[in-house]
Amino acid sequence: FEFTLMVVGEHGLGKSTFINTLFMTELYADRPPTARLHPPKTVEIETRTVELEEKGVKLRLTVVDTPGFGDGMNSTECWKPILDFIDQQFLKYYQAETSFGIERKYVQDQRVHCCLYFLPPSIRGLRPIDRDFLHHLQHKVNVIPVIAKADTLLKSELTALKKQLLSDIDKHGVQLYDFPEGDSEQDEDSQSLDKTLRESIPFAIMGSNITLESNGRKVRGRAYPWGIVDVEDSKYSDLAHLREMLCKTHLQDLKDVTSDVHYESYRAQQLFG
Amino acid sequence: FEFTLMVVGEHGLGKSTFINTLFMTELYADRPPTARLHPPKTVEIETRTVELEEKGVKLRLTVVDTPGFGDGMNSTECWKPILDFIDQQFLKYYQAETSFGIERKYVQDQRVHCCLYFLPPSIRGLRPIDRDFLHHLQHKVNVIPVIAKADTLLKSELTALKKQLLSDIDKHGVQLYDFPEGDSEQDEDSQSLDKTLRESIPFAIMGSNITLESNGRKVRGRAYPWGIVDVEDSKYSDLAHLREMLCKTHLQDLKDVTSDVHYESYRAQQLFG
Ligand SMILES: Nc1nc2c(ncn2[C@@H]2O[C@H](COP(=O)(O)OP(=O)(O)O)[C@@H](O)[C@H]2O)c(=O)[nH]1
Ligand SMILES: Nc1nc2c(ncn2[C@@H]2O[C@H](COP(=O)(O)OP(=O)(O)O)[C@@H](O)[C@H]2O)c(=O)[nH]1
Repeated sequence: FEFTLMVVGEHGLGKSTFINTLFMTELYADRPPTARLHPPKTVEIETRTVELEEKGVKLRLTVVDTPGFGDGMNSTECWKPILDFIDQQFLKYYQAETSFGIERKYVQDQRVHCCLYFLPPSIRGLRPIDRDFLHHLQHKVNVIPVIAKADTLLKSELTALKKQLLSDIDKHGVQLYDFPEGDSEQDEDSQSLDKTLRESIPFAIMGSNITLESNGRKVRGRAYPWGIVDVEDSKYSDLAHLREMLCKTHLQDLKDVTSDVHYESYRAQQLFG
Repeated sequence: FEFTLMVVGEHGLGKSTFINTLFMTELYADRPPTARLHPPKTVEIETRTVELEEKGVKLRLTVVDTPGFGDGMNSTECWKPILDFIDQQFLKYYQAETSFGIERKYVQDQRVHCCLYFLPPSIRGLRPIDRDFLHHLQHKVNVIPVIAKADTLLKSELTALKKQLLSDIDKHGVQLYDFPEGDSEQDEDSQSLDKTLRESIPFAIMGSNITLESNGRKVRGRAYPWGIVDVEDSKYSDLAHLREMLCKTHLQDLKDVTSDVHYESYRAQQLFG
Protein backbone atom coordinates (compact mmCIF):
# COMPACT_ATOMS: atom_id res chain seq x y z
CA PHE A 1 0.00 0.00 0.00
CA GLU A 2 1.49 3.37 -1.01
CA PHE A 3 0.58 6.81 0.27
CA THR A 4 2.26 10.18 -0.39
CA LEU A 5 1.64 13.10 1.98
CA MET A 6 2.93 16.58 1.23
CA VAL A 7 3.45 19.25 3.94
CA VAL A 8 3.58 22.92 2.96
CA GLY A 9 4.21 25.92 5.23
CA GLU A 10 6.81 28.43 6.36
CA HIS A 11 10.01 27.41 8.13
CA GLY A 12 9.66 26.88 11.89
CA LEU A 13 5.91 26.14 12.00
CA GLY A 14 6.51 22.70 13.48
CA LYS A 15 6.01 20.62 10.31
CA SER A 16 8.73 18.04 10.97
CA THR A 17 7.84 17.79 14.66
CA PHE A 18 4.21 17.21 13.68
CA ILE A 19 5.02 14.45 11.17
CA ASN A 20 7.10 12.65 13.80
CA THR A 21 4.20 12.95 16.27
CA LEU A 22 1.52 11.92 13.77
CA PHE A 23 3.27 8.76 12.62
CA MET A 24 5.21 8.21 15.87
CA THR A 25 8.47 7.93 13.95
CA GLU A 26 11.73 9.84 13.76
CA LEU A 27 11.50 10.71 10.08
CA TYR A 28 13.81 13.74 10.12
CA ALA A 29 16.75 12.34 12.08
CA ASP A 30 18.93 12.64 8.95
CA ARG A 31 18.47 16.44 8.58
CA PRO A 32 21.71 18.36 9.09
CA PRO A 33 21.58 21.03 11.88
CA THR A 34 22.28 23.89 9.42
CA ALA A 35 19.16 23.02 7.40
CA ARG A 36 17.15 23.60 10.56
CA LEU A 37 18.52 27.13 10.91
CA HIS A 38 18.28 28.74 7.49
CA PRO A 39 15.64 27.83 4.91
CA PRO A 40 16.70 27.88 1.25
CA LYS A 41 16.09 31.10 -0.72
CA THR A 42 13.90 29.32 -3.28
CA VAL A 43 11.43 26.49 -2.77
CA GLU A 44 12.95 23.00 -2.85
CA ILE A 45 11.27 19.57 -2.81
CA GLU A 46 12.53 16.94 -0.35
CA THR A 47 11.03 13.44 -0.13
CA ARG A 48 11.51 10.79 2.58
CA THR A 49 10.02 7.31 2.56
CA VAL A 50 9.36 5.05 5.54
CA GLU A 51 7.67 1.66 5.95
CA LEU A 52 4.99 1.67 8.62
CA GLU A 53 3.04 -1.26 9.95
CA GLU A 54 -0.30 -0.98 11.70
CA LYS A 55 -2.09 -4.18 12.79
CA GLY A 56 -0.52 -6.28 10.07
CA VAL A 57 -1.16 -3.78 7.23
CA LYS A 58 2.09 -2.54 5.65
CA LEU A 59 2.03 1.09 4.51
CA ARG A 60 4.78 2.65 2.39
CA LEU A 61 4.55 6.31 3.42
CA THR A 62 6.33 9.05 1.49
CA VAL A 63 6.44 12.54 3.04
CA VAL A 64 7.18 15.45 0.71
CA ASP A 65 8.60 18.59 2.38
CA THR A 66 8.78 22.00 0.67
CA PRO A 67 11.53 23.97 2.47
CA GLY A 68 11.71 27.64 1.42
CA PHE A 69 7.97 28.12 0.93
CA GLY A 70 7.06 31.66 2.10
CA ASP A 71 10.50 32.17 3.65
CA GLY A 72 12.05 34.66 1.24
CA MET A 73 11.36 38.36 0.64
CA ASN A 74 9.18 37.75 -2.40
CA SER A 75 6.62 34.94 -2.33
CA THR A 76 4.72 35.82 -5.48
CA GLU A 77 5.37 32.51 -7.25
CA CYS A 78 6.38 30.14 -4.49
CA TRP A 79 3.44 27.83 -5.26
CA LYS A 80 4.88 27.08 -8.71
CA PRO A 81 7.66 24.55 -7.85
CA ILE A 82 5.09 22.67 -5.77
CA LEU A 83 2.56 22.50 -8.58
CA ASP A 84 5.32 21.40 -10.98
CA PHE A 85 6.28 18.53 -8.65
CA ILE A 86 2.68 17.31 -8.43
CA ASP A 87 2.38 17.43 -12.21
CA GLN A 88 5.68 15.59 -12.55
CA GLN A 89 4.34 12.76 -10.38
CA PHE A 90 1.20 12.61 -12.53
CA LEU A 91 3.36 12.45 -15.65
CA LYS A 92 5.39 9.52 -14.26
CA TYR A 93 2.19 7.63 -13.59
CA TYR A 94 0.77 8.61 -16.99
CA GLN A 95 3.87 7.42 -18.83
CA ALA A 96 3.90 4.10 -16.97
CA GLU A 97 0.27 3.60 -17.85
CA THR A 98 0.40 4.69 -21.49
CA SER A 99 3.84 4.19 -23.01
CA PHE A 100 4.69 1.01 -21.11
CA GLY A 101 1.11 -0.21 -21.06
CA ILE A 102 1.39 -1.39 -17.46
CA GLU A 103 -1.93 -2.25 -15.86
CA ARG A 104 -2.88 0.39 -13.31
CA LYS A 105 -2.82 -1.93 -10.36
CA TYR A 106 0.88 -2.74 -10.99
CA VAL A 107 2.01 0.86 -11.57
CA GLN A 108 3.96 2.27 -8.64
CA ASP A 109 1.77 5.09 -7.29
CA GLN A 110 3.94 8.09 -6.37
CA ARG A 111 1.24 10.65 -6.97
CA VAL A 112 0.61 13.10 -4.11
CA HIS A 113 -2.55 11.92 -2.32
CA CYS A 114 -2.87 14.67 0.29
CA CYS A 115 -1.39 18.09 1.08
CA LEU A 116 -1.41 19.42 4.64
CA TYR A 117 -1.23 23.22 4.38
CA PHE A 118 0.20 24.72 7.59
CA LEU A 119 -1.31 28.09 8.65
CA PRO A 120 0.58 30.11 11.30
CA PRO A 121 -1.47 30.52 14.53
CA SER A 122 -0.89 34.31 14.51
CA ILE A 123 -2.87 34.99 11.33
CA ARG A 124 -6.38 36.40 11.55
CA GLY A 125 -7.65 35.04 8.24
CA LEU A 126 -6.26 33.82 4.92
CA ARG A 127 -3.29 35.96 3.86
CA PRO A 128 -2.46 36.82 0.23
CA ILE A 129 0.10 33.95 0.15
CA ASP A 130 -2.51 31.45 1.44
CA ARG A 131 -5.14 32.52 -1.08
CA ASP A 132 -2.63 32.30 -3.89
CA PHE A 133 -1.45 28.80 -2.94
CA LEU A 134 -4.94 27.40 -2.40
CA HIS A 135 -6.19 28.92 -5.67
CA HIS A 136 -3.43 27.22 -7.71
CA LEU A 137 -3.41 23.85 -5.91
CA GLN A 138 -7.08 23.19 -5.19
CA HIS A 139 -7.70 21.24 -8.43
CA LYS A 140 -4.40 19.38 -8.33
CA VAL A 141 -4.35 17.74 -4.89
CA ASN A 142 -6.53 17.05 -1.82
CA VAL A 143 -5.68 20.05 0.35
CA ILE A 144 -6.38 19.91 4.11
CA PRO A 145 -5.60 23.19 5.94
CA VAL A 146 -4.27 22.95 9.52
CA ILE A 147 -3.63 25.61 12.17
CA ALA A 148 -0.06 24.98 13.32
CA LYS A 149 1.16 25.30 16.96
CA ALA A 150 -2.40 25.51 18.25
CA ASP A 151 -1.07 25.32 21.84
CA THR A 152 -0.22 29.04 21.45
CA LEU A 153 -3.89 29.99 21.14
CA LEU A 154 -6.53 30.34 23.86
CA LYS A 155 -9.76 28.40 23.25
CA SER A 156 -11.57 31.63 22.39
CA GLU A 157 -8.85 32.71 19.93
CA LEU A 158 -8.87 29.27 18.22
CA THR A 159 -12.65 29.29 17.84
CA ALA A 160 -12.58 32.80 16.35
CA LEU A 161 -9.74 31.87 13.97
CA LYS A 162 -11.45 28.69 12.74
CA LYS A 163 -14.61 30.66 12.09
CA GLN A 164 -12.80 33.41 10.20
CA LEU A 165 -10.81 30.93 8.09
CA LEU A 166 -13.96 29.01 7.10
CA SER A 167 -15.62 32.25 6.08
CA ASP A 168 -12.57 33.30 4.01
CA ILE A 169 -12.39 29.84 2.37
CA ASP A 170 -16.05 30.17 1.48
CA LYS A 171 -15.74 33.76 0.25
CA HIS A 172 -12.83 32.97 -2.08
CA GLY A 173 -14.51 29.76 -3.30
CA VAL A 174 -11.54 27.58 -2.31
CA GLN A 175 -12.19 23.85 -2.83
CA LEU A 176 -10.61 21.68 -0.13
CA TYR A 177 -10.67 17.90 0.28
CA ASP A 178 -14.28 17.18 0.93
CA PHE A 179 -15.14 14.37 3.33
CA PRO A 180 -17.39 12.03 1.43
CA GLU A 181 -20.98 12.84 2.36
CA GLY A 182 -22.19 9.98 4.49
CA ASP A 183 -23.89 7.62 2.03
CA SER A 184 -26.84 5.56 3.19
CA GLU A 185 -24.83 2.33 3.36
CA GLN A 186 -22.51 3.79 5.96
CA ASP A 187 -23.35 2.91 9.53
CA GLU A 188 -24.26 5.42 12.21
CA ASP A 189 -20.66 5.60 13.51
CA SER A 190 -18.97 6.49 10.24
CA GLN A 191 -21.58 9.12 9.50
CA SER A 192 -21.02 10.77 12.86
CA LEU A 193 -17.20 10.54 12.38
CA ASP A 194 -17.45 12.29 9.03
CA LYS A 195 -19.53 14.98 10.66
CA THR A 196 -16.97 15.52 13.48
CA LEU A 197 -14.11 15.64 10.96
CA ARG A 198 -15.97 18.06 8.70
CA GLU A 199 -16.60 20.35 11.70
CA SER A 200 -12.95 20.32 12.85
CA ILE A 201 -11.63 21.82 9.58
CA PRO A 202 -9.12 23.56 9.69
CA PHE A 203 -7.60 21.04 12.14
CA ALA A 204 -5.89 22.58 15.21
CA ILE A 205 -2.62 20.68 15.54
CA MET A 206 0.42 20.60 17.77
CA GLY A 207 3.41 18.31 18.05
CA SER A 208 6.32 17.28 20.27
CA ASN A 209 9.38 15.08 20.00
CA ILE A 210 9.54 14.67 23.78
CA THR A 211 7.72 12.21 26.05
CA LEU A 212 6.79 13.57 29.49
CA GLU A 213 4.97 12.36 32.57
CA SER A 214 1.61 14.08 33.21
CA ASN A 215 -0.99 12.87 35.73
CA GLY A 216 0.88 9.59 36.06
CA ARG A 217 0.72 8.85 32.31
CA LYS A 218 3.41 9.07 29.63
CA VAL A 219 2.42 11.67 27.01
CA ARG A 220 4.05 13.46 24.07
CA GLY A 221 3.96 17.03 25.34
CA ARG A 222 5.38 20.48 25.86
CA ALA A 223 6.36 21.50 29.41
CA TYR A 224 5.68 25.19 29.95
CA PRO A 225 6.42 26.80 33.34
CA TRP A 226 2.66 27.17 33.81
CA GLY A 227 1.60 23.65 32.79
CA ILE A 228 2.14 20.59 30.59
CA VAL A 229 0.36 20.32 27.23
CA ASP A 230 -0.48 16.79 26.06
CA VAL A 231 -0.37 17.30 22.29
CA GLU A 232 -2.72 14.35 21.68
CA ASP A 233 -5.44 15.44 24.12
CA SER A 234 -8.58 15.81 21.99
CA LYS A 235 -9.99 18.47 24.33
CA TYR A 236 -7.75 21.03 22.59
CA SER A 237 -5.96 19.22 19.75
CA ASP A 238 -7.37 17.67 16.57
CA LEU A 239 -4.25 15.48 16.14
CA ALA A 240 -6.00 12.21 17.04
CA HIS A 241 -8.84 12.92 14.58
CA LEU A 242 -6.38 13.74 11.81
CA ARG A 243 -4.33 10.59 12.49
CA GLU A 244 -7.42 8.37 12.35
CA MET A 245 -8.51 10.01 9.14
CA LEU A 246 -5.18 9.85 7.33
CA CYS A 247 -4.17 6.38 8.48
CA LYS A 248 -7.53 4.61 8.62
CA THR A 249 -10.89 5.93 7.68
CA HIS A 250 -10.10 8.18 4.70
CA LEU A 251 -6.81 6.78 3.39
CA GLN A 252 -8.54 4.94 0.56
CA ASP A 253 -10.83 7.83 -0.28
CA LEU A 254 -7.88 10.23 -0.51
CA LYS A 255 -6.26 7.83 -3.00
CA ASP A 256 -9.49 7.45 -4.96
CA VAL A 257 -10.12 11.18 -5.27
CA THR A 258 -6.50 11.69 -6.35
CA SER A 259 -6.92 9.07 -9.03
CA ASP A 260 -10.50 9.70 -10.18
CA VAL A 261 -10.58 13.49 -9.96
CA HIS A 262 -7.17 15.20 -9.95
CA TYR A 263 -5.29 12.64 -12.11
CA GLU A 264 -8.20 12.33 -14.51
CA SER A 265 -8.27 16.07 -15.15
CA TYR A 266 -4.49 15.91 -15.70
CA ARG A 267 -4.95 13.02 -18.17
CA ALA A 268 -7.65 14.93 -20.01
CA GLN A 269 -5.29 17.86 -20.36
CA GLN A 270 -2.55 15.55 -21.72
CA LEU A 271 -4.88 13.95 -24.26
CA PHE A 272 -6.76 17.02 -25.43
CA GLY A 273 -4.15 19.63 -24.57
CA PHE B 1 8.07 65.70 28.32
CA GLU B 2 7.62 64.14 24.86
CA PHE B 3 8.51 60.64 23.76
CA THR B 4 7.76 58.85 20.47
CA LEU B 5 7.86 55.04 20.32
CA MET B 6 7.51 53.18 17.02
CA VAL B 7 6.42 49.51 16.80
CA VAL B 8 7.26 47.48 13.70
CA GLY B 9 6.28 43.89 12.95
CA GLU B 10 3.88 41.69 11.01
CA HIS B 11 0.15 41.73 11.58
CA GLY B 12 -1.09 39.63 14.51
CA LEU B 13 2.17 39.51 16.49
CA GLY B 14 0.53 41.12 19.51
CA LYS B 15 1.87 44.67 19.03
CA SER B 16 -1.25 46.56 20.10
CA THR B 17 -1.89 44.16 23.00
CA PHE B 18 1.69 44.69 24.14
CA ILE B 19 1.48 48.49 24.03
CA ASN B 20 -1.71 48.39 26.11
CA THR B 21 0.04 46.10 28.63
CA LEU B 22 3.28 48.09 28.73
CA PHE B 23 1.63 51.44 29.39
CA MET B 24 -1.47 49.99 31.09
CA THR B 25 -3.74 51.95 28.79
CA GLU B 26 -6.34 51.18 26.18
CA LEU B 27 -4.57 52.94 23.30
CA TYR B 28 -6.21 51.04 20.48
CA ALA B 29 -9.88 51.21 21.49
CA ASP B 30 -10.61 53.39 18.44
CA ARG B 31 -9.43 50.79 15.87
CA PRO B 32 -12.31 49.53 13.68
CA PRO B 33 -12.83 45.71 13.74
CA THR B 34 -12.09 45.36 10.00
CA ALA B 35 -8.60 46.85 10.47
CA ARG B 36 -7.90 44.02 12.89
CA LEU B 37 -8.73 41.42 10.25
CA HIS B 38 -6.94 42.46 7.08
CA PRO B 39 -3.69 44.43 7.09
CA PRO B 40 -3.25 46.98 4.25
CA LYS B 41 -1.42 45.82 1.10
CA THR B 42 1.28 48.48 1.47
CA VAL B 43 2.87 49.86 4.63
CA GLU B 44 0.98 52.70 6.30
CA ILE B 45 1.95 54.93 9.23
CA GLU B 46 -0.55 55.44 12.07
CA THR B 47 0.18 57.64 15.10
CA ARG B 48 -1.72 57.85 18.40
CA THR B 49 -0.91 60.18 21.26
CA VAL B 50 -1.82 59.79 24.93
CA GLU B 51 -0.96 61.73 28.10
CA LEU B 52 0.45 59.54 30.85
CA GLU B 53 1.25 60.52 34.40
CA GLU B 54 3.65 58.63 36.63
CA LYS B 55 4.38 59.99 40.15
CA GLY B 56 3.69 63.57 39.15
CA VAL B 57 5.74 63.48 35.93
CA LYS B 58 3.60 64.11 32.83
CA LEU B 59 4.64 62.21 29.73
CA ARG B 60 3.21 62.89 26.27
CA LEU B 61 3.59 59.51 24.60
CA THR B 62 3.15 59.04 20.86
CA VAL B 63 2.99 55.48 19.51
CA VAL B 64 3.68 55.00 15.79
CA ASP B 65 2.23 51.81 14.25
CA THR B 66 3.25 50.47 10.82
CA PRO B 67 0.39 48.26 9.62
CA GLY B 68 1.18 46.30 6.46
CA PHE B 69 4.87 45.67 7.26
CA GLY B 70 5.78 42.18 6.04
CA ASP B 71 2.14 41.30 5.37
CA GLY B 72 2.04 41.29 1.55
CA MET B 73 3.49 38.86 -0.99
CA ASN B 74 6.55 40.98 -1.73
CA SER B 75 8.39 42.61 1.20
CA THR B 76 11.47 43.76 -0.71
CA GLU B 77 11.05 47.46 0.10
CA CYS B 78 8.70 47.53 3.06
CA TRP B 79 11.32 49.28 5.21
CA LYS B 80 11.21 52.35 2.93
CA PRO B 81 7.95 54.06 4.08
CA ILE B 82 9.18 53.68 7.67
CA LEU B 83 12.55 55.29 6.92
CA ASP B 84 10.79 58.09 5.05
CA PHE B 85 8.57 58.81 8.07
CA ILE B 86 11.58 59.02 10.43
CA ASP B 87 13.32 61.39 8.00
CA GLN B 88 10.15 63.46 7.72
CA GLN B 89 10.10 63.91 11.52
CA PHE B 90 13.77 64.96 11.45
CA LEU B 91 12.95 67.47 8.71
CA LYS B 92 10.11 69.02 10.74
CA TYR B 93 12.47 69.48 13.67
CA TYR B 94 15.25 70.80 11.38
CA GLN B 95 12.93 73.35 9.76
CA ALA B 96 11.65 74.56 13.16
CA GLU B 97 15.21 74.95 14.35
CA THR B 98 16.67 76.59 11.25
CA SER B 99 14.04 78.48 9.24
CA PHE B 100 12.04 79.68 12.22
CA GLY B 101 15.09 80.02 14.47
CA ILE B 102 13.26 78.52 17.42
CA GLU B 103 15.53 77.58 20.32
CA ARG B 104 15.84 73.83 20.60
CA LYS B 105 14.27 73.59 23.98
CA TYR B 106 11.05 75.17 22.67
CA VAL B 107 10.80 73.06 19.51
CA GLN B 108 8.13 70.37 19.71
CA ASP B 109 10.05 67.10 19.57
CA GLN B 110 8.19 64.62 17.35
CA ARG B 111 11.28 62.69 16.30
CA VAL B 112 11.14 58.91 16.77
CA HIS B 113 13.16 58.11 19.91
CA CYS B 114 12.86 54.32 19.92
CA CYS B 115 11.75 51.51 17.60
CA LEU B 116 10.60 48.17 19.01
CA TYR B 117 11.14 45.57 16.27
CA PHE B 118 8.84 42.56 16.79
CA LEU B 119 10.34 39.18 15.83
CA PRO B 120 7.92 36.21 15.48
CA PRO B 121 8.61 33.46 18.07
CA SER B 122 8.67 30.79 15.33
CA ILE B 123 11.81 32.08 13.60
CA ARG B 124 15.15 30.35 14.16
CA GLY B 125 17.35 33.34 13.41
CA LEU B 126 17.17 36.66 11.54
CA ARG B 127 15.21 36.25 8.30
CA PRO B 128 15.96 38.15 5.08
CA ILE B 129 13.22 40.70 5.94
CA ASP B 130 14.71 41.30 9.43
CA ARG B 131 18.24 41.76 8.11
CA ASP B 132 16.99 44.18 5.49
CA PHE B 133 15.02 46.28 7.94
CA LEU B 134 17.77 46.44 10.57
CA HIS B 135 20.38 47.28 7.94
CA HIS B 136 18.41 50.30 6.68
CA LEU B 137 17.17 51.62 10.05
CA GLN B 138 20.12 51.04 12.37
CA HIS B 139 21.64 54.53 11.82
CA LYS B 140 18.31 56.35 11.83
CA VAL B 141 16.68 55.29 15.10
CA ASN B 142 17.38 53.43 18.37
CA VAL B 143 16.24 49.89 17.49
CA ILE B 144 15.41 47.41 20.26
CA PRO B 145 14.52 43.90 18.98
CA VAL B 146 11.91 41.91 20.92
CA ILE B 147 10.70 38.30 20.63
CA ALA B 148 6.91 38.55 20.42
CA LYS B 149 4.45 36.09 22.07
CA ALA B 150 7.23 34.53 24.14
CA ASP B 151 4.62 32.50 26.06
CA THR B 152 4.58 30.16 23.03
CA LEU B 153 8.19 29.11 23.62
CA LEU B 154 9.60 26.64 26.16
CA LYS B 155 12.45 27.98 28.28
CA SER B 156 14.95 25.89 26.28
CA GLU B 157 13.58 27.15 22.93
CA LEU B 158 13.72 30.78 24.12
CA THR B 159 17.32 30.45 25.32
CA ALA B 160 18.35 28.87 22.01
CA LEU B 161 16.55 31.56 19.98
CA LYS B 162 18.09 34.46 21.96
CA LYS B 163 21.51 32.94 21.46
CA GLN B 164 21.02 32.46 17.71
CA LEU B 165 19.64 35.99 17.23
CA LEU B 166 22.58 37.58 19.08
CA SER B 167 25.00 35.61 16.92
CA ASP B 168 23.16 36.68 13.71
CA ILE B 169 23.11 40.33 14.87
CA ASP B 170 26.84 40.11 15.49
CA LYS B 171 27.56 38.33 12.19
CA HIS B 172 25.69 40.92 10.12
CA GLY B 173 27.20 43.82 12.10
CA VAL B 174 23.78 45.22 13.03
CA GLN B 175 23.98 48.22 15.41
CA LEU B 176 21.18 48.27 17.97
CA TYR B 177 20.48 50.75 20.76
CA ASP B 178 23.41 50.28 23.06
CA PHE B 179 22.84 50.63 26.81
CA PRO B 180 25.27 53.27 27.99
CA GLU B 181 28.27 51.50 29.47
CA GLY B 182 28.09 52.04 33.21
CA ASP B 183 30.21 55.12 33.82
CA SER B 184 32.11 55.42 37.04
CA GLU B 185 29.74 58.02 38.53
CA GLN B 186 26.86 55.56 38.39
CA ASP B 187 26.08 53.73 41.57
CA GLU B 188 26.25 49.97 42.02
CA ASP B 189 22.54 49.52 41.32
CA SER B 190 22.42 51.27 37.95
CA GLN B 191 25.47 49.41 36.75
CA SER B 192 23.95 46.07 37.61
CA LEU B 193 20.65 47.13 35.98
CA ASP B 194 22.43 48.04 32.76
CA LYS B 195 24.10 44.65 32.85
CA THR B 196 20.75 42.80 33.29
CA LEU B 197 19.16 44.82 30.49
CA ARG B 198 22.10 44.25 28.15
CA GLU B 199 21.86 40.50 28.82
CA SER B 200 18.10 40.32 28.16
CA ILE B 201 18.40 41.57 24.56
CA PRO B 202 16.36 40.61 22.50
CA PHE B 203 13.62 41.06 25.15
CA ALA B 204 11.13 38.18 25.46
CA ILE B 205 7.74 39.84 25.67
CA MET B 206 4.09 38.90 25.99
CA GLY B 207 0.89 40.84 26.53
CA SER B 208 -2.75 40.59 27.54
CA ASN B 209 -5.78 42.85 27.62
CA ILE B 210 -7.46 40.69 30.28
CA THR B 211 -7.05 40.71 34.07
CA LEU B 212 -7.31 37.29 35.73
CA GLU B 213 -7.04 35.86 39.23
CA SER B 214 -3.94 33.66 39.78
CA ASN B 215 -2.74 32.48 43.21
CA GLY B 216 -5.06 34.98 44.89
CA ARG B 217 -3.61 37.97 42.99
CA LYS B 218 -5.00 39.98 40.08
CA VAL B 219 -2.68 39.67 37.07
CA ARG B 220 -2.73 40.53 33.37
CA GLY B 221 -2.62 37.06 31.88
CA ARG B 222 -3.54 34.40 29.36
CA ALA B 223 -5.65 31.48 30.60
CA TYR B 224 -4.64 28.29 28.78
CA PRO B 225 -6.39 24.98 29.62
CA TRP B 226 -3.06 23.82 31.12
CA GLY B 227 -2.30 26.92 33.21
CA ILE B 228 -2.39 30.71 33.61
CA VAL B 229 0.48 32.84 32.30
CA ASP B 230 1.14 36.09 34.21
CA VAL B 231 2.57 38.22 31.38
CA GLU B 232 4.47 40.42 33.84
CA ASP B 233 6.19 37.59 35.73
CA SER B 234 9.90 38.25 35.31
CA LYS B 235 10.71 34.54 35.63
CA TYR B 236 9.75 34.16 31.96
CA SER B 237 8.92 37.64 30.63
CA ASP B 238 11.17 40.65 30.15
CA LEU B 239 8.18 43.02 30.11
CA ALA B 240 8.89 44.56 33.53
CA HIS B 241 12.53 45.25 32.58
CA LEU B 242 11.50 46.84 29.30
CA ARG B 243 8.88 49.01 31.02
CA GLU B 244 11.38 50.27 33.60
CA MET B 245 13.88 51.02 30.88
CA LEU B 246 11.51 52.84 28.52
CA CYS B 247 9.60 54.79 31.17
CA LYS B 248 12.33 55.48 33.71
CA THR B 249 15.96 54.63 33.55
CA HIS B 250 16.73 55.05 29.83
CA LEU B 251 14.03 57.45 28.64
CA GLN B 252 16.41 60.42 28.70
CA ASP B 253 19.27 58.49 27.12
CA LEU B 254 17.03 57.34 24.27
CA LYS B 255 16.14 60.98 23.61
CA ASP B 256 19.77 62.10 23.86
CA VAL B 257 21.05 59.45 21.43
CA THR B 258 18.25 60.33 19.00
CA SER B 259 19.24 63.97 19.15
CA ASP B 260 23.04 63.75 19.40
CA VAL B 261 23.62 60.79 17.06
CA HIS B 262 20.77 60.05 14.62
CA TYR B 263 19.50 63.64 14.20
CA GLU B 264 23.03 65.02 13.99
CA SER B 265 23.92 62.70 11.12
CA TYR B 266 20.65 63.76 9.42
CA ARG B 267 21.57 67.44 9.93
CA ALA B 268 25.07 66.88 8.52
CA GLN B 269 23.49 65.30 5.43
CA GLN B 270 21.17 68.29 5.02
CA LEU B 271 24.04 70.80 5.35
CA PHE B 272 26.68 69.02 3.31
CA GLY B 273 24.36 66.95 1.12
N1 LIG C 1 4.49 26.01 20.51
C1 LIG C 1 4.81 24.97 19.74
N2 LIG C 1 6.08 24.81 19.27
C2 LIG C 1 6.36 23.74 18.48
C3 LIG C 1 5.39 22.80 18.10
N3 LIG C 1 5.96 21.89 17.29
C4 LIG C 1 7.25 22.23 17.16
N4 LIG C 1 7.50 23.35 17.88
C5 LIG C 1 8.80 24.04 18.00
O1 LIG C 1 8.99 24.81 16.82
C6 LIG C 1 10.34 24.71 16.38
C7 LIG C 1 10.36 24.31 14.92
O2 LIG C 1 9.83 23.05 14.75
P1 LIG C 1 10.09 22.19 13.40
O3 LIG C 1 9.25 20.98 13.50
O4 LIG C 1 11.55 21.99 13.21
O5 LIG C 1 9.52 23.19 12.26
P2 LIG C 1 9.57 23.06 10.67
O6 LIG C 1 10.66 24.01 10.20
O7 LIG C 1 8.21 23.55 10.22
O8 LIG C 1 9.80 21.64 10.34
C8 LIG C 1 11.05 23.75 17.34
O9 LIG C 1 11.75 24.52 18.26
C9 LIG C 1 9.93 23.04 18.03
O10 LIG C 1 10.22 22.70 19.35
C10 LIG C 1 4.05 22.99 18.62
O11 LIG C 1 3.10 22.25 18.35
N5 LIG C 1 3.82 24.07 19.43
N1 LIG D 1 0.17 33.72 22.63
C1 LIG D 1 0.03 35.06 22.68
N2 LIG D 1 -0.98 35.68 21.99
C2 LIG D 1 -1.09 37.02 22.08
C3 LIG D 1 -0.21 37.81 22.84
N3 LIG D 1 -0.56 39.11 22.70
C4 LIG D 1 -1.63 39.13 21.89
N4 LIG D 1 -1.96 37.88 21.52
C5 LIG D 1 -3.07 37.50 20.64
O1 LIG D 1 -2.68 37.74 19.29
C6 LIG D 1 -3.76 38.31 18.55
C7 LIG D 1 -3.28 39.57 17.87
O2 LIG D 1 -2.90 40.55 18.78
P1 LIG D 1 -2.77 42.10 18.39
O3 LIG D 1 -2.23 42.81 19.56
O4 LIG D 1 -4.06 42.59 17.84
O5 LIG D 1 -1.67 42.03 17.20
P2 LIG D 1 -1.11 43.19 16.25
O6 LIG D 1 -1.80 43.00 14.91
O7 LIG D 1 0.36 42.94 16.15
O8 LIG D 1 -1.43 44.51 16.87
C8 LIG D 1 -4.90 38.51 19.52
O9 LIG D 1 -5.80 37.45 19.36
C9 LIG D 1 -4.27 38.39 20.88
O10 LIG D 1 -5.10 37.81 21.84
C10 LIG D 1 0.86 37.13 23.55
O11 LIG D 1 1.70 37.72 24.24
N5 LIG D 1 0.91 35.76 23.47
